[in-house]
Amino acid sequence: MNIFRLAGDMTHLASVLVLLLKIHTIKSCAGVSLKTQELYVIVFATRYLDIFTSFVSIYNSLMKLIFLGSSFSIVWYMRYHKAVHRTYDREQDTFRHWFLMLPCILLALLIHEKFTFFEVMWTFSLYLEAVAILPQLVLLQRTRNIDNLTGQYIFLLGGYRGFYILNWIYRYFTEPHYVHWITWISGLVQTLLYADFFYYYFLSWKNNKKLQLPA
Amino acid sequence: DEDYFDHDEL
Repeated sequence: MNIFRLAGDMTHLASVLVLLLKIHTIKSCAGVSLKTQELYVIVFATRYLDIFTSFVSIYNSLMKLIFLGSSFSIVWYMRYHKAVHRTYDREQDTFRHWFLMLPCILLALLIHEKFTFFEVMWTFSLYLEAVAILPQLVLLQRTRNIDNLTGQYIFLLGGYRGFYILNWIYRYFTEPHYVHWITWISGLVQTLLYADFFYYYFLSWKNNKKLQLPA
Repeated sequence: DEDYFDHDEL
C-alpha cells in the first residue's frame, strides 16, 4: 500500500459518502444517473466475486464490503425510497445499460490475462467501470444545472481515478513484475472521460461561480 | 499456479 493508492481509495470512499449524504439527508437524487449507479453495482458485484475466496487484507475486504453495500443502497434509495425516487430525472436518464455492457462482455472474453471465470469477470468489471460514468456525464450535459454535491461527487470520483494512475506508476517503478496492461489502459480511458468535466469544474472554481456545462 | 488470482487492488 502506497500513499497514492490510499489517497485513491479515500477519495473513492469520500465520493460515495457525498452521494449518500445527498440522498440520505437531503432526500434528493436530482442530477444523479440511476443507470450509472446500477452499472457500478454490476462492476462491484463482478469484481468482488473473490471476496470469500481470496484474502489480501482486512482493509481490502472491508473496503470491498463498503463499496458493495453503498452501491446497492444508493440504487435501492433511487428506485424504492418514495421521496428520493420523486426527485429522479427519469426522462433525462435514458442511456441503455446493454449498449455499454455487451461490448465489455465481448471484450473481456477476448482480451484478458487468464481465461478463468474469476479473471474474465474481473476484467469485465474493469472495462465496465471505465465507461460506467458515461450515463452520468450525459445526464449532466442534458440537465446542465449541477448542484454542489453532485459536482463534488463526480470530482471526487475522477480524483480517485487520477490517484490510481499515480499508484500504478509508483508500483511499476518500485515492484518487480508489476505489469497490468488491461488495468492500466482501461483506467486511463476512464480517467480521460473525466477530462472535459474537470476542465469546467476548475473553470467554475477559479471564477468562484456555480458549475454550469456548456450546451 | 494457474488458478492463482493475484489482484490486490480494489
